[in-house]
Amino acid sequence: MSSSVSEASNYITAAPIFLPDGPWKQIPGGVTAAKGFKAAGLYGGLRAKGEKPDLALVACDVDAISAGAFTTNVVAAAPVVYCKNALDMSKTARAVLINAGQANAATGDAGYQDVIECANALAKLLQMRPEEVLIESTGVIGHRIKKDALLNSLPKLVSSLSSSTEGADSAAVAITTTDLVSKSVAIESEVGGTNIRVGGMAKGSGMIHPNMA
Amino acid sequence: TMLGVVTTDALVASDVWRKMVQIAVNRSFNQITVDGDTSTNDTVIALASGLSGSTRISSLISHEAIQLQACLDAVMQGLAKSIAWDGEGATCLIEVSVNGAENEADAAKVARSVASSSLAKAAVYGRDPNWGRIACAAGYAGIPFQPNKLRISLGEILLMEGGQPLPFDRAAASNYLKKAGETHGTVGIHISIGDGAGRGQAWGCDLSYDYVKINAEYTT
Repeated sequence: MSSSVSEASNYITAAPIFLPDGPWKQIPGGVTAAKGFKAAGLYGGLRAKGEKPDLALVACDVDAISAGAFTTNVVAAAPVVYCKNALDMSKTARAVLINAGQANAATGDAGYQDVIECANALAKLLQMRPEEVLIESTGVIGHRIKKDALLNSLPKLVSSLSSSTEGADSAAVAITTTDLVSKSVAIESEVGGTNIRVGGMAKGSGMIHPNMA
Repeated sequence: TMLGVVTTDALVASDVWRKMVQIAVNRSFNQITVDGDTSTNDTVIALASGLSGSTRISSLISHEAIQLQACLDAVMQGLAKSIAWDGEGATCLIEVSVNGAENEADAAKVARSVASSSLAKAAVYGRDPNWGRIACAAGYAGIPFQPNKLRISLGEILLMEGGQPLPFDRAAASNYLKKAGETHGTVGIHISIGDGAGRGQAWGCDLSYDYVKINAEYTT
């Protein structure tokens, strides 16, 4: 059920990234460019059709200082409610699990329970506290996540974690839905005379008018 | 839905990091639009490992914080623009730049109003340099400004100055739009609404038949 990380990163092409000018240089690597971060993306059988990777994980070797911005839509999805609570409880986090296919939104208490179960299962595998695991979901609203397929894919996802560019690229593909391209970028610059790196990945193509706070 | 995950190895205090991330989100993801629908799932998570060995940033106004904020803004803007570039059915990215506002927030609001206008988006798809629709969308943004200060250009082509429509080369303006659509490039809409120091940007895409087709099929 799970495709290899290297296959995953080639599923769709990468978007051109238009960076503003500034005292930085673009480097490969997306979310894994910064020290201490690993990532993976693979097909876990969550998507309604096709075998494009649909499950991604970003993990940090140490307790990372965490921050989040979330939709102000009052019909907030279960993972949004879960993450806001987790960030209230803890200033640090160690992992972000992302599934594509079902949004787990408008799924009521059962949907929230699904998030808890997935966070607990991953925390156990990674030997960390559940509130250090954050979760993002995207896909069809009103559908609960295919939890069994997700839980069964976690061991392979964890063992696929890699600090390589491929790890970042495969994660960037796995979070896409109707996107035609994956979105990933990293830069290197100096802060206070020390080289630092900032990287990221994103998805989005429809239902796009963010008002996050 | 848009999702984002941002990572850095800079060393930064929790309260400062949370403020920096929100500032960067306001300058990037909160300034894009494809269809005006705010999702139930929009989320950006940002993690700082501190493993670079950089100086610990504990104040938002320190020199190091300003350097890190600029990097964070750049990465988030790069990702945000790629989302608008890849908008469903889009043939080009639309970048709206506004200056002359009282402050950054006002400029950002006018920019996003124009980038969100279905009529302006459809005009870009029809390769129609429709300055009237741009002026209209700036006017209903909810930010007061003197209409006779309004200046609009499409790329390098000036369409309106001092609130007065100007004669312009319609074929050249239409070709500018056509070229952007053929290369999946960027259409630049530049607007000035006064003499203030506030400036801001927003990003969107043109509105094509494919948007309707894609979303008529993608059902809950």
